[in-house]
Amino acid sequence: DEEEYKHDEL
Amino acid sequence: MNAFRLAGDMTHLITVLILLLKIYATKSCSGISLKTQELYVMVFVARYLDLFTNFISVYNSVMKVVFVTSSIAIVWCMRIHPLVRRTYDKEQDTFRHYFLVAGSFGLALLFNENFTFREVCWAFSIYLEAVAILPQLVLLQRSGNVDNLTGQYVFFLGAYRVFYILNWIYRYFTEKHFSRWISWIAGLVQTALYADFFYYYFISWKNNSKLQLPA
Repeated sequence: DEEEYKHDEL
Repeated sequence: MNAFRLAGDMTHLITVLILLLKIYATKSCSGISLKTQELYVMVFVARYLDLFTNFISVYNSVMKVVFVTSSIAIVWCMRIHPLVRRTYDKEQDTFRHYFLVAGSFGLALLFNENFTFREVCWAFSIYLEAVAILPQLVLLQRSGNVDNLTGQYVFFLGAYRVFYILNWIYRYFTEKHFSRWISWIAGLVQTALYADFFYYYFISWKNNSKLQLPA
């Protein structure tokens, strides 16, 4: 499944 | 991390430092909207919930702590600090910002990446940040003349958003599935809000005159 939705921005 | 994003984060950091400098140096917060600052505290708290659960990088974690603590420190100064709180334009800063909170939260419930607590909070923080500057812009238009530091503060806030849009364009072309439609739409709306301020800021800079916003 789609990789964990990462919020890598501030 | 690309140069646009780093420039955006640094510019955002500058806006916080400008406010802290203004409050610390002049012991005054006249011209600053407490409502906008309170909205920013909500934005950062709602967005950085994953500070302890989702480690991205040292830089990312440090910047999150800096933004949360500084925005809370500014609200603390404007509400509690005996000298600063007296200079707050309470009568002028009348924007009903709770409508912005309610609207952003409603929108986040409808439009989000996944209907989970964290994703709804993240979308809420993105929508709220897009409109958080409104009380400040209204306050500037009411008070007519804009003192330099406050003008620079809003200018750098707009610049940080422009850098983020460039960062998204860059990531769109360099990464495969980079779909941040929530950030895209909210970011464009947010940057558009600054457009007219940028225009008047540029005019005042060109004529070397005091920044005057039409009431």
